[in-house]
Amino acid sequence: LQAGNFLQSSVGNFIIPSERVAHVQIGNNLEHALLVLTKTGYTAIPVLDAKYQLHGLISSPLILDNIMGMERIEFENLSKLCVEDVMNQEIPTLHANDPLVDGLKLLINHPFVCTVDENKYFKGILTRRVVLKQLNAYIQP
Amino acid sequence: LQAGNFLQSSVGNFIIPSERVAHVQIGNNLEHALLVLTKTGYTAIPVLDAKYQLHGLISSPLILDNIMGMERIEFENLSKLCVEDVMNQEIPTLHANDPLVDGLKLLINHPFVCTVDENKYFKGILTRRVVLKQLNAYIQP
Ligand SMILES: Nc1ncnc2c1ncn2[C@@H]1O[C@@H]2COP(=O)(O)O[C@H]3[C@@H](O)[C@H](n4cnc5c(N)ncnc54)O[C@@H]3COP(=O)(O)O[C@H]2[C@H]1O
Ligand SMILES: Nc1ncnc2c1ncn2[C@@H]1O[C@@H]2COP(=O)(O)O[C@H]3[C@@H](O)[C@H](n4cnc5c(N)ncnc54)O[C@@H]3COP(=O)(O)O[C@H]2[C@H]1O
Repeated sequence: LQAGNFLQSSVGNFIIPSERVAHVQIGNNLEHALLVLTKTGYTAIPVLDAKYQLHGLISSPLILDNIMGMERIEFENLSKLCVEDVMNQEIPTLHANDPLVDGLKLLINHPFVCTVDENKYFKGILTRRVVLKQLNAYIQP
Repeated sequence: LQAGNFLQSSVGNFIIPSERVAHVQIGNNLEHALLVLTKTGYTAIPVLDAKYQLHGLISSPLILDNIMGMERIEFENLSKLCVEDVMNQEIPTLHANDPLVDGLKLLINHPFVCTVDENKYFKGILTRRVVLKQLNAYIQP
């Protein structure tokens, strides 16, 4: 495996830019979030505010878990709950000039990691797919 | 990156064994499948038959997509539809003695890949997390 400086290159060269990343607003209800997840086919997406700052992630497991009753899934609660109450706020972030190797470490336990600037403005996401594709390209010269 | 023979080691050394993998039966309805996904927190799991042979994968995006109406998500259809009608059957598989590098290639586009034996009996799954964890261990001696 000759990776040379590949793992030292910047995260910014490999991210999906923010304009191509599906997201929801912090004030949306869970019904809206589930509709966006269903229409895009993604299982988890970032939660942003109106100024494009990152606040957390929302995912289909999180939504389903919060509407799960004793006997059945209580779908009627979807419009009563808000993304802000349910989202995961304990998420790692990267900066565009971090080395890719820092991204690799975080991707071990996270399917994707959000990139933000110094003012917490959302810049895009680094995904496992992109890193695996790059790693595969390096080992198969 | 010195990987030596790591990528030539067998997939079988790295898989989550079948007894630890959440799955559904091919005859289950979508309501049951959604309950299993919700309780385990996984977004996709294998579909097996009573003899433990692999038939496909079921996921929260696939289920939600199939109950999506024009205006709203039609949850009442969950008990009417069956896993067999909705599951993804176009899935790659691996054998336990395949080299890990073959798994890496498939994991670029699949969050996990099922391992089967020569009679199609389900043996376990190779996940992106395990491969990323191993790759990271190799590059950080
Ligand atoms: N429309 C599509 N076209 C082609 N392949 C698709 C796809 N949707 C999903 N996949 C494949 O399935 C993997 C898991 O998707 P998932 O939605 O669970 O998990 C995704 C999703 O939660 C998020 N994600 C990826 N791209 C996104 C985007 N443009 N907007 C918002 N979230 C995104 O990052 C996670 C990891 O993405 P990654 O690409 O590594 O891994 C993706 C990709 O390999
Ligand atoms: N209970 C838990 N504990 C710790 N971390 C958790 C977790 N549930 C999810 N994760 C983390 O989230 C990633 C994506 O999970 P997801 O359910 O979308 O996607 C999962 C799921 O669809 C499937 N999977 C993993 N383990 C499974 C199991 N024991 N039974 C059935 N399916 C499994 O393989 C996909 C990729 O798994 P991977 O481990 O690479 O990646 C996992 C792992 O890093």
